[in-house]
Amino acid sequence: MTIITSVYNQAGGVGKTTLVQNVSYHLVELGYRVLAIDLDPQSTLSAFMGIDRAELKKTVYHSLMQDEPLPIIKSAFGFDFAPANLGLQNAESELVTADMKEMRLKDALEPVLKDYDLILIDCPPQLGNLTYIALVASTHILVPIATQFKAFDSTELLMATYKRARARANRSLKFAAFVPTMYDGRNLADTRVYKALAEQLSELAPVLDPIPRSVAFVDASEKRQPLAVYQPRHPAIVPLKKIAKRLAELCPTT
Amino acid sequence: MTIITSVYNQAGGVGKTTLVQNVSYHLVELGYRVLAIDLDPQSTLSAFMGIDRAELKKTVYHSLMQDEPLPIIKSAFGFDFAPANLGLQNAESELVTADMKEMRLKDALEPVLKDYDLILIDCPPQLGNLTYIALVASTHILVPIATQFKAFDSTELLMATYKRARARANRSLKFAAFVPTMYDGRNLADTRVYKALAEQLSELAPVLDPIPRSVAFVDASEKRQPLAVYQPRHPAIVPLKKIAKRLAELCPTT
Ligand SMILES: Nc1ncnc2c1ncn2[C@@H]1O[C@H](COP(=O)(O)OP(=O)(O)OP(=O)(O)O)[C@@H](O)[C@H]1O
Ligand SMILES: Nc1ncnc2c1ncn2[C@@H]1O[C@H](COP(=O)(O)OP(=O)(O)OP(=O)(O)O)[C@@H](O)[C@H]1O
Ligand SMILES: [Mg+2]
Ligand SMILES: [Mg+2]
Repeated sequence: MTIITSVYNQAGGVGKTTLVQNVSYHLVELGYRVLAIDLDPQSTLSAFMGIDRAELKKTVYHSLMQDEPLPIIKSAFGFDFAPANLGLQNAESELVTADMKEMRLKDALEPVLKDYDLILIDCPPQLGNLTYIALVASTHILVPIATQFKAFDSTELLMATYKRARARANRSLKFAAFVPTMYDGRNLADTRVYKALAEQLSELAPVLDPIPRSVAFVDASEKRQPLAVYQPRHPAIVPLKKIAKRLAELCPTT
Repeated sequence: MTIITSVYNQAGGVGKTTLVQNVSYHLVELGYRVLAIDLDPQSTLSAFMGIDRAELKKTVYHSLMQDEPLPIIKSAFGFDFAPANLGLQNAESELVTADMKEMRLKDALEPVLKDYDLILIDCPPQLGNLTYIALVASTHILVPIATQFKAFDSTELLMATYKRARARANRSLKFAAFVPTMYDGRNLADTRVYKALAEQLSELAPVLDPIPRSVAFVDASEKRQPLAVYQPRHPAIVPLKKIAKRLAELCPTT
């Protein structure tokens, strides 16, 4: 059984794509077969994978709306990925009136499940149809939460979306973990938010060790490398590996 | 004729709400009558205005979906505002099947136009129905763009949304200005992005002086004060006033 994890938070810039890039890498290090899906029309993940997005002939859009097989590309880091570009934005409106629209991503993933242990879906920072079909297709949700100002408001809204998806279309959808991100441990506000998140959310799913704010992530992205490749001794690698370990423990042991 | 400005960018955390709080204040300083509308279910603007959001009986939701008059509250800083809370999220789904859904905000604003020179709409960081009806109701759009990583991708997506709203429902919709935000002038990447934005966008509308990244904005928000009240000599007040001046010059001179 493939573990399908939506990396989801409707708040922008909280580290979803960064988690997909890095956690996929660490899962490959642990020996798992991983597929990353770029489900964001902003397609930051695809840019990170070195794709020329204007030149892409096939994207996840064609799988969702035109029944094409998922366009799977092998990355340089051992995981596969399915790219997107701005054309995917059309799926937002086209999904409104499509047949079986909720199942479109689930159906697109069906033929490849046997090839992967884990599938990570990089969700857009939106509350629209793309996010919804990702939640419908998933077994689990991984939630990065930036430990600043809007952590609670955005988490409240996220919970409402999760409940709706679970009630209407995916009764077994669970949270895999919450990941505090952009954490500045010297900042009193950050430590307060982190502590409160851990108190409020741990009963739902593990609140993992925070990913510290570090310019190394931006630099690694610009080099198109996971942090562990770009700066092998960086302290943030420790919590990143713990996230991979948490997802790995969701996999059924053969 | 009332100038109705959507403060819009689907990217999260780029300074929309901060602009509404501060530019409204500076417009009042210039002598204009200003109404700020909180159109975000995350309702950060309403929190900033000191509203107990859980206790709110009437919000913009009731005006949009139940034909109630706009709930108008006088702020301590000379501008009026119409609050929101998480309940506004229901409008996203209810608008899908509502009659005359595109006109819902425009119609709600109609009775109060005579009372204001400018109306600023704080849009959610979403591409959904709330953003759409804001664009349909507006005469202008003010776009904050954070001078970091995703400036170009998010601007491209924003342009697509603008064109769709203009083509389908609001032919005279124009950009009032672009405002580079979160600007760190010592950072080479920021200066490059700022320069490129100015080159690419100035033919569409003025690209105004950037708002520098400064912890004073966060502190002022926590005190529930515009920056100019919290720290009257702060250098960022200069570009904020220029934005107010730009919006003011859109007002017809009597
Ligand atoms: N721990 C970190 N410290 C500093 N910068 C980070 C960290 N994690 C991510 N970043 C940077 O912050 C920016 C936003 O990260 P990322 O793109 O992963 O967020 P996102 O949630 O996917 O954004 P979006 O909502 O737009 O899809 C990127 O420039 C990224 O390199
Ligand atoms: N120039 C600035 N320098 C530093 N921090 C800022 C600046 N402007 C805004 N902030 C802070 O950044 C955070 C995001 O700002 P704001 O809420 O205005 O963005 P937004 O675009 O409205 O976000 P959202 O998309 O969630 O509605 C807030 O904590 C705010 O206080
Ligand atoms: Mg992303
Ligand atoms: Mg806001």
